[in-house]
Amino acid sequence: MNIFRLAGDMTHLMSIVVLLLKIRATKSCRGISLRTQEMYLLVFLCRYLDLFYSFVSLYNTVMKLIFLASSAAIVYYMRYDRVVKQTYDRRQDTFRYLFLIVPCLILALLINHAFTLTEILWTFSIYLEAVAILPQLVLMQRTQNIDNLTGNYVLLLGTYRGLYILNWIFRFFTEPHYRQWLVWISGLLQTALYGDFFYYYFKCWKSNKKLTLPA
Amino acid sequence: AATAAAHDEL
Repeated sequence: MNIFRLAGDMTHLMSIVVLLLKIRATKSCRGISLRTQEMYLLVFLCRYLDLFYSFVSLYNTVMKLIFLASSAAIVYYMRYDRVVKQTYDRRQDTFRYLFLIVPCLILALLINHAFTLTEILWTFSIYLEAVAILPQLVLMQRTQNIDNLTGNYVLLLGTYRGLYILNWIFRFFTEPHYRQWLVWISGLLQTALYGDFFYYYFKCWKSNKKLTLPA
Repeated sequence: AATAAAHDEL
């Protein structure tokens, strides 16, 4: 494992910690898209099925369990916590997630490394992760009042994707057999989706203004 | 082996 991969994983972990802190400390999930969170949970459930049949390292196993548990906790809070669920922007968070899930599933059936159930679910999780942030980005454009924790959450997620690309570039040169074009293309698309957000985040930050995204 | 390589990431 290289430094970019580790830094990427830690940023990913921090993004989830920030989100859980926001929910638990402020008892509010305002500005957070439940649809994005549910898709992340689905991504982890499909991808980490390999917990049952393959072992990579203790680090991998522990991280997978943390990601599963924390994303399930976030979805639980937003859907079922008596106080938190009242702060959910139900009327604003209207992105149709089947428009993302169905195409990803079809694409995973058509383009994959091996036509087996676990491999197709794994591929599906790669495709879905690439676009799962979209409802969150749309929600942030609609609610012009983005709080700091939400902004930092998305910033950390975007940074995690950027670091993973550096990790792949590093692996491309250091591991001759590492040629994952399927993962690369999805990952590049995913990082590109954050481009706009990054632009406005730093623009507002430089001029000391509150973060807003133009509609 | 090509597929196994990517599965070591999270």
